[in-house]
Amino acid sequence: PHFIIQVPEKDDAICFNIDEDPGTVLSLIQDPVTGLSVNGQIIGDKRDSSNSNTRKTYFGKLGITNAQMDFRIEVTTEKITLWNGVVPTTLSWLDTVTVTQDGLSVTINRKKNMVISFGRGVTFVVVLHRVWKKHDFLGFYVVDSHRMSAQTHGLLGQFFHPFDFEVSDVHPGSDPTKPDAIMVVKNHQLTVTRGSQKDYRKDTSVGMKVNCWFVHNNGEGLIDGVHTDYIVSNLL
Amino acid sequence: LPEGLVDGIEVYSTKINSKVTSRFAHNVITTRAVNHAEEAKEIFFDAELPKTGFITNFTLTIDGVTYPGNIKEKEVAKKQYEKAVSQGKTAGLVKASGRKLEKFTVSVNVAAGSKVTFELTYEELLKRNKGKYEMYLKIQPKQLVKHFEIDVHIFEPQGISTLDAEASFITNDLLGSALTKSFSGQKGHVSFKPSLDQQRSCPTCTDSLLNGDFTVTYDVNRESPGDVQIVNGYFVHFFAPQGLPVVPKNVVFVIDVSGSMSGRKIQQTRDALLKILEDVKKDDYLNFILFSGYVTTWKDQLVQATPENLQEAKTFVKSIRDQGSTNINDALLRAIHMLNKAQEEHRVPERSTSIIIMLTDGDANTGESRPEKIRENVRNAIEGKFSLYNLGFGRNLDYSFLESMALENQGLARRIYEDSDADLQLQGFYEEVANPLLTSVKVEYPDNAIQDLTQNSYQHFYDGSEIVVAGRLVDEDMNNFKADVKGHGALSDLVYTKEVDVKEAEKALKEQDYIFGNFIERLWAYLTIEQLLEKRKNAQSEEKENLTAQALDLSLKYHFVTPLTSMVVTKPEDNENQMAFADKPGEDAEGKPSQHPARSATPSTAYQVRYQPPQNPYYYVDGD
Repeated sequence: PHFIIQVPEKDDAICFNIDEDPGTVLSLIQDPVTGLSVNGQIIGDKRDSSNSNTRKTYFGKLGITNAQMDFRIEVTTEKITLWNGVVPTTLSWLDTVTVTQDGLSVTINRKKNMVISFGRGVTFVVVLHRVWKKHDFLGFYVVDSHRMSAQTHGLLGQFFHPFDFEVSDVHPGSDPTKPDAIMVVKNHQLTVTRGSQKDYRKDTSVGMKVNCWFVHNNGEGLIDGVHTDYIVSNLL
Repeated sequence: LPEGLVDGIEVYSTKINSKVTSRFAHNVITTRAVNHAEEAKEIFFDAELPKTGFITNFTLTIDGVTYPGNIKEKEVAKKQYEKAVSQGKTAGLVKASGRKLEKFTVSVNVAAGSKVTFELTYEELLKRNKGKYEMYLKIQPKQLVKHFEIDVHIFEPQGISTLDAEASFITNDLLGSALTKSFSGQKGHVSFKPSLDQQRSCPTCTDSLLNGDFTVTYDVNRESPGDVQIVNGYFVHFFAPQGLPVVPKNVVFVIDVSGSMSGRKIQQTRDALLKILEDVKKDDYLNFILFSGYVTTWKDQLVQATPENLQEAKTFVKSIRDQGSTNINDALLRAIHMLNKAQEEHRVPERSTSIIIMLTDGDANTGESRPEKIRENVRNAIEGKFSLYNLGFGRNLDYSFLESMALENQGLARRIYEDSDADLQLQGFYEEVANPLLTSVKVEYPDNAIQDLTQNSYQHFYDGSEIVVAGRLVDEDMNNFKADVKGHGALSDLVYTKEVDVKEAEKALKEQDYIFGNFIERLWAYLTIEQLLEKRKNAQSEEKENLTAQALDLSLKYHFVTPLTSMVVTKPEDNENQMAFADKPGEDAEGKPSQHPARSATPSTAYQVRYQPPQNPYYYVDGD
């Protein structure tokens, strides 16, 4: 899966990919204070390639947990299951449905996306990318995180806190259309490549192009630690 | 007898042809017979149809001449009817037959060598219960029939997920081979076509093995919780979400233990309650109130269905004994007070639903015994806050009182037939209402898009059932509209939104010609009439007149034999003295005749015994 970190202060964005085997579960957000966590499980694309350089991976399942509310959501490309305590409610991507209860709102917009809000201040959007049967995948967007604590971590969560980066020495790279540059971030000096990714929140089929600085090697140097530090055993 | 010839009459063909589209069943029963005798003979036609069905036509064809049925307002038809009845010349009847059916019987005198064809058509909306739609036919030919066939074609736009057909009389492989059932995608087919030899009860017997129930059950795919179908400006909205947790219940069982319950009835009640206790879920709250002349309670207040409490409840149930008279009023008021108090004091979960299930086998005769006053007291005490379900056990009671009281308190009434399986009937009813998935369900459409809507709010949506709302588009050329279904779930409030693309929906049903064109309009009319008739039961004066007028108009327009209309089949050259009648009895007709003297004058009971076959046919099909 690819990650886009938008940095409004810089009016710019940083991107990176995480390449791991299908089935791996990654911690995306972990907030010990609010009890919110989001994990994503990787699936491979339709092509069965053993070459990790050409194999594309996506998120096929997402697990969202609010420990304080004893509430969990498992989102797959097939269905959405909500647990309140041990009691499950199962909904389908074919529904257009809004589920509301104290401090929580979940809206599924038939075949497109779902919006999960925990009160005012935490809102996630999950996008269903319909590719072909049994090979759909999910996109995950954080549209509001201002109620999450400063201790939030995870592949996405660590970027909820303000951080700075500097880009310099823009120079031609191996692809003439994509210049390389030097990025200084989190006390690391990295070689990055100008590229683009797509934001599918508004248009789930075409998407909106987002220019970003691409950090190579599974976000090494950008993310805290290494990407394998974010591998967790369970989705929920 | 060769080829099923009995007393010179050969019934050479009986065909039941059913076409079901979007749960709406259109059934045609056709029987053809010939009189091989050398003299005129009387030929009978019997058919049993569901009580929920409306007859839409009956025709009689003698030697190629067809006499069609005409729907008339009941009062108008009755004048002809009474005149004929007074001369004892009735021949056709519909009467209650068992729990689910009404029996239509007609006969005609047929000249030597003549052929006669009877064709009865009825329609019904199949209701989903415990996850299935069920179509029920009773099969009982009086003789072997050369061409006997049941042919059921089902078309469901959502796709068929399961289809089954069973006959109680299929006991061997030979007859089993006559039954075929298949489904694929949107279409399903059931065919039962036994040969003459297969029909014989033994290889040399002349009596028929075909005697019993024939049931077709099916369900549809539910990828989406709702489905809206549109044809010719009419729409139907089916709603049955899955995967929702059950809303906890607070249930008070109000049980009649008066002297009349003694013996098998009280034993069956105990058995049923013990079984029900096994099905009560741990999040539910419950209590028992027993009434005879006095009212006693198991616990002072509702208790949670913990294993310990359930065990204690079972011991209590086993100790129930019959005694004394019947005080319905105080028992119900006690139950209502108990539920109100539990809610006020937050003793029961906030997200729960409260219901009262009352079982009685007789009329109130202690305390407040005036039915109207009891209804008023109960209505004022419940104030629309929860549902009352009334179960009438046996025949010795005023069922319409129980039904009216239940209907005006967001519940329903059910008759428990005094039979060996009464305990299963009680248990079955509990299962139906045991699993509410949503409460306070409201189906909403934009005001400017929809009109003539059928009932769109329901106190509960039960697991395995389905909410059906039909209506008419204000503008047939509209492109789209939005339907919202709102309800309270066990854990959260839910709003299901359905964007309906009118053109797409119409296009999707192009295949509707496969069955019959205007089925959604007829489904809408059927549902509207059914609901108007139900509302009418509790309406007073002007409102009742309005509801009656609306239901009558629709019954006449759509050719339905309902309690407000009658169907008359006349042979043009006959005079009015030569007629035969059929009557559709309602639930009331199953009550106590002694308490309803008017009923003794109904044609179904008064004139059947005085039947004399007419020389020439004049037929009349009636609804109660």
